[in-house]
Amino acid sequence: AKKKMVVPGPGEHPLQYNYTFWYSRRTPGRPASTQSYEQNIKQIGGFASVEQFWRFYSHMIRPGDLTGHSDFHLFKEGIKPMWEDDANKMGGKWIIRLRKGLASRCWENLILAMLGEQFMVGEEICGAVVSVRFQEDIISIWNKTASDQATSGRIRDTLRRVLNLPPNTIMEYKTHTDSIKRP
Amino acid sequence: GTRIIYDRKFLLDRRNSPIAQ
Repeated sequence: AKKKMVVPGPGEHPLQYNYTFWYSRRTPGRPASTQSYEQNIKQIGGFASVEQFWRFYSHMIRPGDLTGHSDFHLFKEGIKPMWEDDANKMGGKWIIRLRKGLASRCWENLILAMLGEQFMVGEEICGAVVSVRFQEDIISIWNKTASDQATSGRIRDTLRRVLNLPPNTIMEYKTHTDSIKRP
Repeated sequence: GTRIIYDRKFLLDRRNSPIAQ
């Protein structure tokens, strides 16, 4: 079934792109390999304006309050948060590992920068993910062209600016083809 | 064309606007 296009409401502030929120959670007690990633990932909904974003986000649980093995994904409308999507298959991501307690603030700063077009890399951004794990949390931002070093450099510099991270934070760039080979 | 750019403060200020409720 074709999805209805989301449009800004009257008087609302449109975003440069429409976005979709997704959520995934690994069922406890079963190894990941027996489950299809696509089956576990659920669409929460889409938005086209600043005000529509807040209506979703204000009702969502903060990443720091999630338990277990869970992820929030925020991707441009039409891009699935998976390596196999056409927009992602030549791409890569910046990964930042966070000690417990930082995820909620960092995730909010990351997605506000993405929605507000702070990265200045044209059409390159695909989406962002926050992954809640047992001992640490991980945030990442995905872009289309892993081989484009000017773009990945600019994304890294913007991340440093908007996330206000401790100076010793390690940032790692990983291409999706690497992730497929070595998950 | 022109890009729609918003800084963090602008976005946060829209959080409690009546339209967003």
